[in-house]
Amino acid sequence: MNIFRFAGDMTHLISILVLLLKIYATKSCSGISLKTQELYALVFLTRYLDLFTDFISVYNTIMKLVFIASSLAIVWCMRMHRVVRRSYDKEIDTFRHYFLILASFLLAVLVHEKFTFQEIFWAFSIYLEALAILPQLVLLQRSGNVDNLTGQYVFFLGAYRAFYILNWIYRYFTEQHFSRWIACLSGIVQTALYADFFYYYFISWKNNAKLQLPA
Amino acid sequence: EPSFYPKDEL
Repeated sequence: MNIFRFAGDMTHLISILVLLLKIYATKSCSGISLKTQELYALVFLTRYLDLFTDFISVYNTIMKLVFIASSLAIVWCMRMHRVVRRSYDKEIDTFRHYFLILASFLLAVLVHEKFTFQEIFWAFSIYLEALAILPQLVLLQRSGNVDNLTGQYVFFLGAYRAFYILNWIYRYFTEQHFSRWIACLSGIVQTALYADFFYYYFISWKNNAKLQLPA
Repeated sequence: EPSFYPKDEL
């Protein structure tokens, strides 16, 4: 494992901790898209089917379990928690995420590395992860104001993607055979979706002002 | 060489 991959995993972990902190400390999930969180839960559940079949390392196994458990916990909180669910911006979180699931599944059936159950679900999870942030970005755009922790949550998620691209570049030059093009292309699409958000995030950071997205 | 299972990234 190289430093970029590790930094990517850590920023991913931090983003989840920031989100859990926001929900726990403020007992509110305003500004957070339940649709995006449900998509992430589905992404982890379908990608980590290999928990039952392959062992890579203790690190990988623990991280996989953490990602599955935390994404399910967040969805549970936003749907079931007596106090938290009241702050959910239901009226503006209207992105039709079922279409993203359907499109990702069709693409996975058509484009995969091998026609097996695991490989198709792996490809599905990669495509779905690339698109899963869309409901969140649309929600932020609609609400205009972004509170600090929500802004940092999305920032760390984007940073995680950026580090993964550096990781692939590094692996491309250091490993003899590297052909993970499904993951790489989807990863580039996914990171590009954050470009607009990053632009406004850095402007607000530079001006030391509250993050605001244009309508 | 294609990267079938196992996948080593998260």
